[in-house]
Amino acid sequence: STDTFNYNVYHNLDEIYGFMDMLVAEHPGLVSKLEIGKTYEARPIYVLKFSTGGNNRPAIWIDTGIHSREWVTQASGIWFAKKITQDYGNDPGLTAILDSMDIFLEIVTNPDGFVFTHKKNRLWRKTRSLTAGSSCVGVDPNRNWDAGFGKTGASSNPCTETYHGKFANSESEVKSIVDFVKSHGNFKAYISIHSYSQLLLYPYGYTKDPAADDAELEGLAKSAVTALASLYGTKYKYGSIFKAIYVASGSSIDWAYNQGIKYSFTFELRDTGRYGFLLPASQIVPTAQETWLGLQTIMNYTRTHLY
Amino acid sequence: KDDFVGHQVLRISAANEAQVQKVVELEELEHLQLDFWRGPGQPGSPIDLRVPFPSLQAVKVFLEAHGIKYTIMIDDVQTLLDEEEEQMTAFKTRAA
Repeated sequence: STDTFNYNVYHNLDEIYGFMDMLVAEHPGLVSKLEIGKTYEARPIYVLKFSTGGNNRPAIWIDTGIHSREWVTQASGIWFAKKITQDYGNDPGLTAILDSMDIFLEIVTNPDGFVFTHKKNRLWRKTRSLTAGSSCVGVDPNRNWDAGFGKTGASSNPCTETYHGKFANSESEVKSIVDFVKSHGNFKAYISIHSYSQLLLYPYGYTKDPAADDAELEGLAKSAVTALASLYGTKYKYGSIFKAIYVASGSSIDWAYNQGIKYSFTFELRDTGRYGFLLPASQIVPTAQETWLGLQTIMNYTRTHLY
Repeated sequence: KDDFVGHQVLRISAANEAQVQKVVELEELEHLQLDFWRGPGQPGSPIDLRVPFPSLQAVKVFLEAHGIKYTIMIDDVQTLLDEEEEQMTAFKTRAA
């Protein structure tokens, strides 16, 4: 059962998909599993939907693992899923959210890459699609979105880690989300979770121009990192992608923001320069616990500031 | 599985825009097979770079020649990967 599932170790794709099925079976009135598409290598792409009813309620999107080697993010996604089922009906904040909104959680956003990290190359970041005319494999799925696509901050070279792909949405892993989010039409928050370097970022990454809601997003980011730090003192920096790290074009949250999803954020989880993508499993649960506080802050704010 | 024996992750501190640009030049040298864990940004922001063993000397010489400071963030990537793998195997054995 998901009560005896070990949240303190890293799991492979089959184990994670098995966990999702268990969670759905244990909470049929709260959790359902949607298949939103297939990967390049024809694996199913699943999203967990947490809903207490209603039709096309305003919704919150959370994804983990778009960069396959960032294992602490998929592991945190598993923990978030369990936490939602535990807290609904017990935690007033989460209960209020789910009484009026739905939460969609994609735990393994890049399944092909994730399988590859387990079987062949632990440090694989991209998708596994082939590019005609190149011997190099994969596209950076966080440079493949239709937001400043192909501009500075992404590479046109298929052999680099930030290759943007032939065209926006060329990756089925990206296109599946784009189609789903567009067809849903009522997402109010979009949160993409990466590792590492302890940052909370908001649009834009492809331009230095501030987003129209820059001040509000900055204030919310400040509140979220304050909540996050309250548990273990983990310090986050926050700001627009462009200002806080570097120019990055074609990213998911820039696309989401341009779709009208105001509360669009990217987390970069632990650490700040000791383990990088190889965060010890003993840090999974503490990382997920503190991140949850930041997520809750954004989700609560979204609920009380619907637009 | 791919082998990362001897690969190091360097934390580079580019003090000014010129040094950042020098690190960007490194990014373009495909034969070094470098992997930026945290790419070049503003001066003062750390840059983390995984360097395969055969490229280590060249990269360190390049950085030192341009006065760019760095520290070794991970001394041997494979050691960490082995520990991670052992932990997963141990868990599966216990679970079985």
